[in-house]
Amino acid sequence: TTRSPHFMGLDSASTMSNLVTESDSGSNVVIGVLDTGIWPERPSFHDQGMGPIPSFWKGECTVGENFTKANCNKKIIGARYFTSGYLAKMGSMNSSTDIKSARDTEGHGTHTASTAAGRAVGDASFLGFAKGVAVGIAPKARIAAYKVCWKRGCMDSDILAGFDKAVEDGVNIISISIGGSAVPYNLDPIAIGSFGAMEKGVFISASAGNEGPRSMSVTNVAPWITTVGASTIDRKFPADLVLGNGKRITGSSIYRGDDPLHDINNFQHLPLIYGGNASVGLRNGARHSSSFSSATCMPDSLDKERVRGKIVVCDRGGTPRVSKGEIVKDAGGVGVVVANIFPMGEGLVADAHLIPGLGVTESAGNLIRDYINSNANPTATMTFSETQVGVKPAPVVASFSSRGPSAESIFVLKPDVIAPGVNILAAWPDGVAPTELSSDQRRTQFNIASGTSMSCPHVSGLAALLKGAHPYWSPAMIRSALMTTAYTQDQQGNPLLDETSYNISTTMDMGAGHVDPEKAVDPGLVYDITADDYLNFLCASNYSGRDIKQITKRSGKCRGKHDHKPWNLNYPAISVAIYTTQLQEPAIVQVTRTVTHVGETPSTYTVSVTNPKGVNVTVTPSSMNFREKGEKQSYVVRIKAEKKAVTSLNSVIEVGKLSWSNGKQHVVSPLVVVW
Amino acid sequence: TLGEKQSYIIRVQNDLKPSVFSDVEHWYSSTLSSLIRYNPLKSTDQDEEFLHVYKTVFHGFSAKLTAQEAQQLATFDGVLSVLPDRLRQLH
Repeated sequence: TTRSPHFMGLDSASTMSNLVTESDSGSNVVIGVLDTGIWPERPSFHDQGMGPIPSFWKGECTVGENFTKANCNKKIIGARYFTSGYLAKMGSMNSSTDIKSARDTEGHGTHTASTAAGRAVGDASFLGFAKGVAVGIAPKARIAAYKVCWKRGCMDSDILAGFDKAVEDGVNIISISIGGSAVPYNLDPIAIGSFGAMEKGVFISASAGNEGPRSMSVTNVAPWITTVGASTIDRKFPADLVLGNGKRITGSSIYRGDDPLHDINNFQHLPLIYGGNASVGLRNGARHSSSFSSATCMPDSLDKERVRGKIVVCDRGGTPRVSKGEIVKDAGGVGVVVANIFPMGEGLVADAHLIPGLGVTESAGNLIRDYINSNANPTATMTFSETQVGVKPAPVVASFSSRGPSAESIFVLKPDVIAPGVNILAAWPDGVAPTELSSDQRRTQFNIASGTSMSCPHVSGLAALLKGAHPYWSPAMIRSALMTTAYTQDQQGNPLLDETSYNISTTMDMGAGHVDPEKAVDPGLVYDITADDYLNFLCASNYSGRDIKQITKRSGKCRGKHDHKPWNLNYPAISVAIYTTQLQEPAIVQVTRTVTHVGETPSTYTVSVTNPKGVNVTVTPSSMNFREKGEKQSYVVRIKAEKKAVTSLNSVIEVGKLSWSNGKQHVVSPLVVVW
Repeated sequence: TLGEKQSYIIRVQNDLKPSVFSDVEHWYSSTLSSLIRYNPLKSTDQDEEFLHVYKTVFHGFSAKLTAQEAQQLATFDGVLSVLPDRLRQLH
């Protein structure tokens, strides 16, 4: 990736980052990427200067179609593929789009693998956009590709096989940018596979999902998974739509063409039409395009007579954004504007449209439609700019990033953290168009993509660096370091914003906040969690013995009338529920946490608390003195609700924080109260 | 429809493996065979094949079954769960 390592503080110009140095860029760590495979010839995957493959590695490079053992090296040390579940579902594979090997014919797996652990490649760009040195977060970490996804998706049975083999092979980190709907942990093969992996010390980084900004949309929420939401970096790809009335609307695009529209010197206004006003009429006496399908520029929905020679405004939804330009082009249109609709808000992603095209926000879309509706002859033109860096504010929570709280347990904060996931440049295979459209004949070494799929491998790479620097840290300790050092204010000291509305983002949007690699390498204290702790959590969450056996391979017996509470899972965030409808007297919830000192020298930490609204929080003890590395101490948090009248039947979430500091380090936990 | 097969993921409690089987895979195989052999709608020998056998993070296997077979399998000793195999998407 270009820019995001710099944005995360990993390429400090004067001195190499502590984390990168201490971990030797993750050289002894293996990241298993469960995805669409890999394109091994990309320079991001060269192995020059890399040391021998770690001795613990038991994986292999499986030979398949257009993929030999020679495609692996000291960088790509494993490559396997899993077809059985997919073939059972689909009946057969389309040999023109899917090939039976770990070779990536989709692009997604190459993009995520290079984001996590690509080597440095100079003068990288996508059609000149996002130019720079492209490098993964852990450039010396080893990659093992497990191809579990194919043209039409990824089957649970193949994903589970990928987990099984990856852990057997000896991966240290699993990166999985795949999801479905949230279901109980015992019915979710990703949660089940992750538990088995976590038990063997493997850190699981998973994408939170792209169903934001809808509340409770977060997926991959098992507490043993690190769930990653997406945010912007300080880079934009601006493009303007200039209306006939002179109003200039800035959107986003990575369109690059030789069309006159692209050349600002040939600036010319063209007729502008809204897709919803250009639906095909009765055709052959049978077909009629609904206003929804034409508004979203679905295939065959636009009337060629009305669209020809015009710029067409299409609402988002229904089809991929880039395909709307293709539909407009096929109908004779010359430009496309893809407008957000509710609830997407003000979030923008840059697309490599095939015709002059750009994306605009929801408010801009409303303004454009108003202009069209109030003018007899609406016109517009477009101008395209170069890449902008140093953009403020940044980071901003991506509008599409899925939001908490977790539908499975309100006592586990999800997502855990956010990381760069908007307009990320990373490696791309041969033979796959950057838009993935069959009509797109362009081929590029890099592509720019957006999604929590892109933020997840940033955290996978970061986890590899932390594992390299601290080989004996457990998966929970790595996550703790990421969460307790995450930031919730930008460099100007302003709260991180939500791209949907540019209001202040909440803990449900960003979890503990944006990852901060340099702080995570030296967090001071961590919250460790063992497999037994997770069993206690499942017992306390009313999972039956059978449910637990389905997840954990263990006996699943919850000891007698256990006294575990789900909020006592030693998570780096605290989340409790207070039900005021039953509140006669002020309610008190008591929470216990245990911290492990991971600093090199003795240290004394004192606590400070920011109370969530309507509660009073006390912590005992308020100070902890650690003499040696590895020492554990516990504290108790008493959360006392103020007696108050219930004003709403809807739940209300109030957030505060609890911070332990020794003057140098601040170990911060979000403190969430659900009323 | 009746007899239509889809793939399932079967979680097995390996410590319940009868001693007559030398390893769990034989046990799984025997279980699957006995289930499918008596199904009058069985069409091919391929029906008795596993999609995957899981050994590391998960104990069990995946296979194509009819809904009736899946229900029946869920009642077998040692079978902890029978989950329909679902399609997921990249994020």
